[in-house]
Amino acid sequence: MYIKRLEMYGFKSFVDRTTLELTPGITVVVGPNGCGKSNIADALRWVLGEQSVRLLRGTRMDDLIFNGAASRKPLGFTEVSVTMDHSDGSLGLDYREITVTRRLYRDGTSEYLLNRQTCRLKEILEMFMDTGIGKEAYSFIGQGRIEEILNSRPEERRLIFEEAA
Amino acid sequence: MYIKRLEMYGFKSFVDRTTLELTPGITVVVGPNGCGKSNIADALRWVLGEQSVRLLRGTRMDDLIFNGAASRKPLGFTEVSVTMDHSDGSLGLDYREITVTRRLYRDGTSEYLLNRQTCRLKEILEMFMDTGIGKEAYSFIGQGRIEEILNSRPEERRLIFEEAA
Amino acid sequence: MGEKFAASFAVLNESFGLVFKELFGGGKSMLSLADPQNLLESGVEINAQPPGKRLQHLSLLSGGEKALAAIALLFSFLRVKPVPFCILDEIDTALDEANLARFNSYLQRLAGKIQFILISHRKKTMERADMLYGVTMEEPGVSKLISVRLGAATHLESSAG
Amino acid sequence: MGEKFAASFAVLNESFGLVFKELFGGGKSMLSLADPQNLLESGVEINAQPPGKRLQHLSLLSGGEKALAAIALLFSFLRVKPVPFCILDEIDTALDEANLARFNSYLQRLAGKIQFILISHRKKTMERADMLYGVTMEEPGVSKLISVRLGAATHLESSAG
Ligand SMILES: Nc1ncnc2c1ncn2[C@@H]1O[C@H](COP(=O)(O)OP(=O)(O)OP(=O)(O)O)[C@@H](O)[C@H]1O
Ligand SMILES: Nc1ncnc2c1ncn2[C@@H]1O[C@H](COP(=O)(O)OP(=O)(O)OP(=O)(O)O)[C@@H](O)[C@H]1O
Ligand SMILES: [Mg+2]
Ligand SMILES: [Mg+2]
Repeated sequence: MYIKRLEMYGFKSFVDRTTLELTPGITVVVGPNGCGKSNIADALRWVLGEQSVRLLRGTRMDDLIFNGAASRKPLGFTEVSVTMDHSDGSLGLDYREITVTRRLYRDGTSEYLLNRQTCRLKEILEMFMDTGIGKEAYSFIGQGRIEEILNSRPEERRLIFEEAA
Repeated sequence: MYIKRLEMYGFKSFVDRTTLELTPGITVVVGPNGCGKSNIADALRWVLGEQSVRLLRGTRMDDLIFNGAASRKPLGFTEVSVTMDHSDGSLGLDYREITVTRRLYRDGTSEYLLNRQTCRLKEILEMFMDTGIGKEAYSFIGQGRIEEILNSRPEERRLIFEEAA
Repeated sequence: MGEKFAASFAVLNESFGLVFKELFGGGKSMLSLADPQNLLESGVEINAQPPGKRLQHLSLLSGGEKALAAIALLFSFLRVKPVPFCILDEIDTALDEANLARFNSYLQRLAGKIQFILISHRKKTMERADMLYGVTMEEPGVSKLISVRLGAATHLESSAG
Repeated sequence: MGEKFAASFAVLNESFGLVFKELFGGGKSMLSLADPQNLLESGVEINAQPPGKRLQHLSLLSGGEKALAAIALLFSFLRVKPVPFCILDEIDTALDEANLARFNSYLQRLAGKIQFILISHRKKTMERADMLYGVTMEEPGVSKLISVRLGAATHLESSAG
């Protein structure tokens, strides 16, 4: 299973609709400071169900919506979609391709879609359960956070080990 | 006032007596991972009176003494000396040159010398008081710690501001 | 339950030992249970000894050595229980060229089973990309994506390196 | 006491505003007192707006922008109350080439009054050195110092870059 495509609209600094086509191999994202690279990682994390505003580097959920630039007004909502190739059936679902969409409005309301059908966050999280997908320090290592894997106390580390065990 | 020379013996990975002659301008230290660059910064910090084992990246004070390598036995003590040009008299002392020496033995005993005369740590700290010398986030920025200047809570930041004020 | 953990722990420990050696080009490492009598709750301790050095507390490792040891731990998990895709944001920043080269070789080996998306400003890492995306902000505050041919990548590293 | 702090605070605020602009090549920044009515105890808040971007909470800045803003704060203190010498361990690691160039120019300006000792693996920073020391560990676990001519420095960066 792998990610085929990530689409962002109004997500942080990606005000314009943006599509990344991905390879099953290694994709590397480059660019100068502050151009938006980590924002792409945040978008992927968020659409896969991340609920912690802190792990998304914000203080409130609406920090994720494009909040304006010199010649651009803030937007009223953001939408991110991730499309995965699922021909190996590893999630146990009967789709060859799976698309997860997440939308957030300024008033705080959220919408979630699985293959264009409205669903609840719970269903998305259940789909990824036990796969490690979206897990911090496993599927995602945030900027400046690699050493935290070593820093955590022996008891905290235990949890990561149980995850991998 | 500036540092003319730093001499280390048995300090962390610098088992052999090592002397850095410094310029009043900009000195840059380079080299591969783990070769000892940050250990030089630790030596300077320690000889200037640092008491926090944590800021010296150890768990106990005797972590500072060379603890052995493939073909070298551990040492029984470490000694570091820093020599400063004091022709501007900015510390208010009557020396053109000031040398501070600090020694630590495995049994935990310490010795301090000011221009080769035994003294107490207290006298060294008093000499540097109000100069900012040796202060964390002011005179020393440790590896990976630059962003902490921003992270501290507004009340903690206050202390740094009072230092500079 | 405790026995299941003990079995997986042994597998992870062996994996960590192997990956560490590959990434450091030698040395050894070991995971140990803080309380082997209490398999259900015991914390896990990490011991790492870079080549030629003595076994020391993690805190005495250098910045780059810690980063590489952490990468070894992550990779050893991924070897034992692969995740379909893994997003790594600038984890190679602290590595010197020798460690960076070993990191990239090992990444290549895992890339058969796991899809990697890396953010990096290291040239050696960019050279391993099957696909390279550049992000720019020509219009202030507005991110724009450009997909990049690999020949141009070495040019881009001069906007970072 | 409170008035003395208010006066120095104003000086620091102005200094930070200037240094920030120089390092970021534009934008603006401001320090503010969380509780201006209580000069004796009020905490200090930092606001930073990189060029072309909106004023945002510090946490929304990128990794490199945060590092540069922190450097600006440090330099603004040093400008107002210089310390005789300053030891900086790899503070330029997260900066892209454009920010690195501005950082190094500003360092040069402070270097008249303050002695700097930097640990770095960035080529631009090495090129600014009046004196360059290399550290090696040919004998495992044993550090050795070599002093380096500047022509050789560009060679060394390939052991880091
Ligand atoms: N909601 C938002 N609306 C508009 N811009 C935003 C929003 N949230 C964050 N940003 C902008 O995104 C930029 C940060 O992007 P990001 O963290 O992805 O940078 P980066 O490319 O990873 O940089 P670095 O190399 O320094 O890590 C910041 O300048 C910030 O102003
Ligand atoms: N008491 C000691 N005796 C012997 N070696 C020690 C001692 N304390 C630390 N070391 C060694 O010093 C090395 C770390 O050196 P240091 O942190 O200075 O590296 P560095 O050059 O800054 O590397 P990096 O570029 O990764 O930051 C470690 O490998 C550690 O084993
Ligand atoms: Mg980033
Ligand atoms: Mg270091």
